[in-house]
Amino acid sequence: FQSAAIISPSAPRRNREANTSHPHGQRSPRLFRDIIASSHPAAGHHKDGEVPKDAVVPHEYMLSIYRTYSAAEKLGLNASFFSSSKSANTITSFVDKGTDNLLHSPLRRQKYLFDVSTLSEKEELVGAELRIFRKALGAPQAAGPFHLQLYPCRSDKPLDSRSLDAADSAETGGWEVLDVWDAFQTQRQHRSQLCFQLRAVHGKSDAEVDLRRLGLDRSGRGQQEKAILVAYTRSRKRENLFNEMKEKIKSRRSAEEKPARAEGLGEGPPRRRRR
Amino acid sequence: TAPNNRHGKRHGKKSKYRCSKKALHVNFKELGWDDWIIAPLGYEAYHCEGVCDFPLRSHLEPTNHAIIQTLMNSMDPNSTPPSCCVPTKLSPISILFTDSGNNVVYKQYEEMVVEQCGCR
Repeated sequence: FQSAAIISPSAPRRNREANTSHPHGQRSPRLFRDIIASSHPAAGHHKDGEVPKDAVVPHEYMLSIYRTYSAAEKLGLNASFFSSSKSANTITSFVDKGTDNLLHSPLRRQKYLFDVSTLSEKEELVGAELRIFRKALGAPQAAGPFHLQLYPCRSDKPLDSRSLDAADSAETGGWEVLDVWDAFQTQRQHRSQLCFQLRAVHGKSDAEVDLRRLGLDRSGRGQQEKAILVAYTRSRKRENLFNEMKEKIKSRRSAEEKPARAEGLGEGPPRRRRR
Repeated sequence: TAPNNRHGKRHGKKSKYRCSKKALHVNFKELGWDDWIIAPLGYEAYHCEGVCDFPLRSHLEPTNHAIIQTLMNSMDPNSTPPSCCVPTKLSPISILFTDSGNNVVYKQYEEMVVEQCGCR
């Protein structure tokens, strides 16, 4: 029997280097360190400024999923063993593209926008959640509980809600996870964009509060603090790695050709690319 | 029947050429896939190599057909090729990569690592 644990790459390096220990005090096996050492510099243990500017920096949540499940794999455990994987064999993260409308003060509503066009229709969706980072504000802004309520942008049927204790949430920041599986069933059918609207009410009243007082405003957030939409899917057919590669080459080629074509660089009829 | 040697000991050298699992390190960077694969940079895939000669050992879990083909090959190598040394058991690996929309995806790919070789 061996233990597996999630190590957050953002833990203080000294702490992490000295003893990569399991939360319950056991020393993490060597293979764990192998996994950390063998992954891409963009996977979280790069020194600042080392990652190329246009590189996609994976979200910490995705890094922790990868590290946990691949460590479990080495121990012969399948990812579906973890309830958090919802028995998915593919987990895709989409970064929020929405911005706060700063002209609106106070900020009573927020729209979260996601481009999910790359999500395969062939895979079965087994779960979907919206993860929003709530900053710690220090002093509580008001007494009593707040209720976060999430809606599709074009419907007033609530998707999910969460209660926040004013004192707790003021002292500690954290991720609020809201289930948006229903949204995929209704909005996804005919659209590649998903839009959610968030509001918060105070106690039993229906009065909306300023989301900034709950640490939810999006100004000044780094990549790792942006909201992400996580879709858990399961493919019925065995995935072919070369399909993935072909898709990549195709999308890369079209990205390369697009500016060239726009500038008319190609004189005369376009030359066939040597395969 | 397999020739018995006088000492009853196994031929160390011969077993080396028999069908078995060999090391194979795959480096995604060398494949040119490191622009879309975030982790891992590479992994131990192993591969199967060696001859399937008569008699086939049980750990190679040969199919009946492979046993017949190997027998015919041992009787007349020109008439029938030997059976093939192939992976008989494989396991998955997890890959973290960016898709065509630059979204970060975790996927478990089946049949990526050879766990066991056999004759088929």
